[in-house]
Amino acid sequence: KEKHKILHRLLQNSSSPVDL
Amino acid sequence: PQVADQKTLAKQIYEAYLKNFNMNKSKARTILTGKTSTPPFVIHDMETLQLAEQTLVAKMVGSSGALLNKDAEVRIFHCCQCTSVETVTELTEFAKSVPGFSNLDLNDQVTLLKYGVHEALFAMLASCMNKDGLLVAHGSGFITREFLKSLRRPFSQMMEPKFQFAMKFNSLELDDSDLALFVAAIICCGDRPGLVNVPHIERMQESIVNVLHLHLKSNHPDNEFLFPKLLQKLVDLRQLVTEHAQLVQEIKKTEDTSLHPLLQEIYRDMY
Repeated sequence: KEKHKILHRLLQNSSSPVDL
Repeated sequence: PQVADQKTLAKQIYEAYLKNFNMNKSKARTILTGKTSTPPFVIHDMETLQLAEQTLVAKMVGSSGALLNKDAEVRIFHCCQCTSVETVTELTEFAKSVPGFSNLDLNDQVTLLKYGVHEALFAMLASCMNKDGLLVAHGSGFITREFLKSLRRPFSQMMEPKFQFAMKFNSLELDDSDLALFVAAIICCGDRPGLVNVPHIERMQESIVNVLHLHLKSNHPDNEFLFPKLLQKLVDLRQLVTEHAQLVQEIKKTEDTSLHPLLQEIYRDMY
């Protein structure tokens, strides 16, 4: 799970944008 | 009733596609065929690149002072990454709207995205390409194929394979309703490495692929081989992504540039 924490976050919470 | 269900699924996936992607083929073709009031700014050399950086992509380039002293190739690579990250977040939202996807095991959702997003990204990138170049910065810019080819190695090798794929893919003349189902089929793929609940995903894949087949028959009645041709494109995209991942690893090793954390976790232990 730690290996893909941004993908996990995107899947669970759509309102948290990814910094560019 | 089964046909009605299939039509509903096709409609749901198409609506999710239109809702979640900022750019689509219809919008891109309007711009590329000169049907907009303001044509895109053409980037064809270092001078026009700098102008575009000051205006169209100022947010991307300006977000990191570290880029100021880097050469053009590294700055373009950075912009490509920003666009990829944006599209990966759009693809994630799209996937979540595909019926059944959110009910999958969370680790399987991650695996499907990890392996699917780049294939989907390159399939959709074709919509923004013609033989001469590529729409960038949400359609406000157009970077020429020749300029991208003229960059120094290994950066010059980044986009040319995508143009070659896109020219063949675009000759199939898919529209957004076809592409929506095609992208869903790319993501819901039962043979990605490390999936836990394969039968569940295979059932989803089967229904999406069936709907795609049915939809192509009615949307392209004169092109009976379109479905098998598209299945072959799935194979071609996998090869395109494998080569792309290798090139990114090479750039990471040999060039003074960073890789976005989201892309890092996608590429890590991929193939």
